[in-house]
Amino acid sequence: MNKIILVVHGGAGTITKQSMTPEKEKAYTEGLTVALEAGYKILKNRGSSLDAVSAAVVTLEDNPLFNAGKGSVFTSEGKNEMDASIMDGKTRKAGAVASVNTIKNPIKAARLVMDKSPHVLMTGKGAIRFAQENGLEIVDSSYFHTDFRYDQWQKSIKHDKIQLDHSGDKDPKGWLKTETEKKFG
Amino acid sequence: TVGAVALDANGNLAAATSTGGMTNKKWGRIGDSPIIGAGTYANNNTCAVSCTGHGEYFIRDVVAYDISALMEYKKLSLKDAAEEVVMKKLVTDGGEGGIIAVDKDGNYTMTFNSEGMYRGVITADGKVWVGIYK
Repeated sequence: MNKIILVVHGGAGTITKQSMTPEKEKAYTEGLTVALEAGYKILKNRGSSLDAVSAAVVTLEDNPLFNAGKGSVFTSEGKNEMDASIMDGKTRKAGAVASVNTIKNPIKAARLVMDKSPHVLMTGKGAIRFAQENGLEIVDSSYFHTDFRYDQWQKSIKHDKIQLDHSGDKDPKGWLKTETEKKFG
Repeated sequence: TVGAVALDANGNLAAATSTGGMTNKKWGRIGDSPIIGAGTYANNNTCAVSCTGHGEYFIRDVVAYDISALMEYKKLSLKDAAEEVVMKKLVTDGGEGGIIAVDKDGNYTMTFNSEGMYRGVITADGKVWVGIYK
């Protein structure tokens, strides 16, 4: 039997001990552990790596701590716009969805695009319709709301900046400008 | 952003990435996560990769595919290919973030140039390791 292994991530950025409380650290560690165990259960029973990565990502999308699914950040219009993709190393087939805001688990929609459509990437209303027609759970966009991300968005608006999902610890001066510098001739 | 890469008992690799994007991003802005080759890539001959970070740079540098290509054409190891792309090319271009990847032999790497990355691995014996800071 080949060596089975699963690796996950929950986002990168200015994540420092200073800003982390023991409770938060424990919650993030638990969230990642749940994801690893969800995928490992599949691999251990000779399931596919595709099913393992899907299962792991679904648990992270359902965990409001992480910027995906529930707990996603807010756009400049105060919406949650999500994206996801998946790829099979054996067949090199791939599926992705972008700019969706009512599919409970975007990674499941990406998998559907790979398995049940001739396409690789579907966006917006078309992607949502495809997901709905194939039985995926569609939720009201309020499902994705978390106060933590909403407050982060309010802070971004105040500083007229854009933030990477884990750069909240950085000084707002370090956040991204909403407009590229105007280059004057 | 969240992601996972895996190698199964049949030797098949897979990668998956999902994200809410950037806070206060412009309407319709897309990052690297749904873009195959940028935020997600898998090829049984080389590796499976999932990325997280400043998406615009990961798109321009075609990060996930670039790591696979360095392995395929320059025969770099997974670790060396990831270092080359994440710790040199991305840093030179100003792109902050990281990747997780596993190769066809079960070697893995969690390479990032930011101050931290939420990450974890579970090996064949069921042992779990989770990390947050550098």
